Amino acid sequence: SLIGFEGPEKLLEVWFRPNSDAKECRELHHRHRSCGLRIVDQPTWEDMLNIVKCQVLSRKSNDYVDEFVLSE
Amino acid sequence: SSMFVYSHKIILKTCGTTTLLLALPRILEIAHTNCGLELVDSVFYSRKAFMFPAKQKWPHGNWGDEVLYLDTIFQPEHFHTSGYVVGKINGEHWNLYTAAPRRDSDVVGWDEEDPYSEADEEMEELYKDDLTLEVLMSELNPEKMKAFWKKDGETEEEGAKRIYNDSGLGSIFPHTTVDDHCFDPCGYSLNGLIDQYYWTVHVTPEDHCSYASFETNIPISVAASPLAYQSYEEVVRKVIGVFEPGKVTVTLFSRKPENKDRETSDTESRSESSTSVNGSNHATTLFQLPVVGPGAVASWGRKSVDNIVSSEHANMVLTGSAVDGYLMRDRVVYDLGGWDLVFAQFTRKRR
Repeated sequence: SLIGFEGPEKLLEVWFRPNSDAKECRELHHRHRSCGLRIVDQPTWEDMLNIVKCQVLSRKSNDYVDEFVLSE
Repeated sequence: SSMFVYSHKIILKTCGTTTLLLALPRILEIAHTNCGLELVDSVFYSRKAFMFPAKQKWPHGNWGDEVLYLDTIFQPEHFHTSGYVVGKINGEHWNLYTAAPRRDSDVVGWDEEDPYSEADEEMEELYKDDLTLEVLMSELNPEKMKAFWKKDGETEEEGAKRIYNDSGLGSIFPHTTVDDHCFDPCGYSLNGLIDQYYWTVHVTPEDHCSYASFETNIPISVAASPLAYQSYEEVVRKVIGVFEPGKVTVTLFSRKPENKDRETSDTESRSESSTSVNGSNHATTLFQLPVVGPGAVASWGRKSVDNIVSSEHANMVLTGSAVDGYLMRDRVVYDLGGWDLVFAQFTRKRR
């Protein structure tokens, strides 16, 4: 994996807005903070990460955020 | 590499020959179909200068391709997009792309009903302290890097624990929840959480790709408890002390409040490049930027996060003492539409 290694990471950040059809989700967000993207299960993220060529090594969560340590 | 998933945003940070941007359509699809999140509020993509562009897979071989690729997803009729090169084009520059939805009612084809208007107040709350500090380091001290190799007979878990405790990383934000990994035979990644804030560290200790990155969105007011941090400069100094790099790039991003230049792509910048390097006293003004125009100034200190986020960038002064042993090579202040950016570079003084 060191062939072509570019130490400086690529960083992507995407912010979403709940749309007008997702009021329930928005209300849930205020109550539980576990809504929106956080309802996505890990296999779905792993499927996405396959495109990136990364695998999930470990993860932890708190009330606000899910974090994943990835390969590469 | 790391990923952070919030209810309303995803942060994905990868290195090596990863093909991060190719996953963007899938991310948007997941957000839409799985979560009902069809409206993108903002997009931010950054990367440091290319090192081995010929060995990367499209579109990661050059900045122009990356911007073109992103512009095909965030099309100009719906988004304000920008692709910047921050810093010296032939130096340790940074590449930055931003996209934010157009909300002009006069845009051809734009629906008269603004779908973004309903969630403005909520987004303001989410944005209110959005600030990211990043420290990129290369030419790391080889003696320091010995800690980042997995030892014989050591499990990856044991190695991670040893590295965290022995390298000095454990003293940066000791009150956070940490998830880390020691790679075989070397290398280390860490994600730390405290409430809605994170910090992340990635290290490749080999001489031929000696590199470490540190990034956090922890406000100094949070970081300071129970520590005695008075400013981000102290955090930067502590991080640099762990790795003793030969070269350092520091960036501080802050998002502007809604309706403050979010809808313009005009860029203003003020550069104070290496002219001061030869000065004898520059070490006391490493982060000090000139005041432009009248108005209040904000210090880069304990109580300054709100000020930084809410102040006009041009009126912002970052004060603080030196990073001992380093020379500033470049410093730039950018007003990037919806974001403010401070960019500074340092090199270690010769002994």
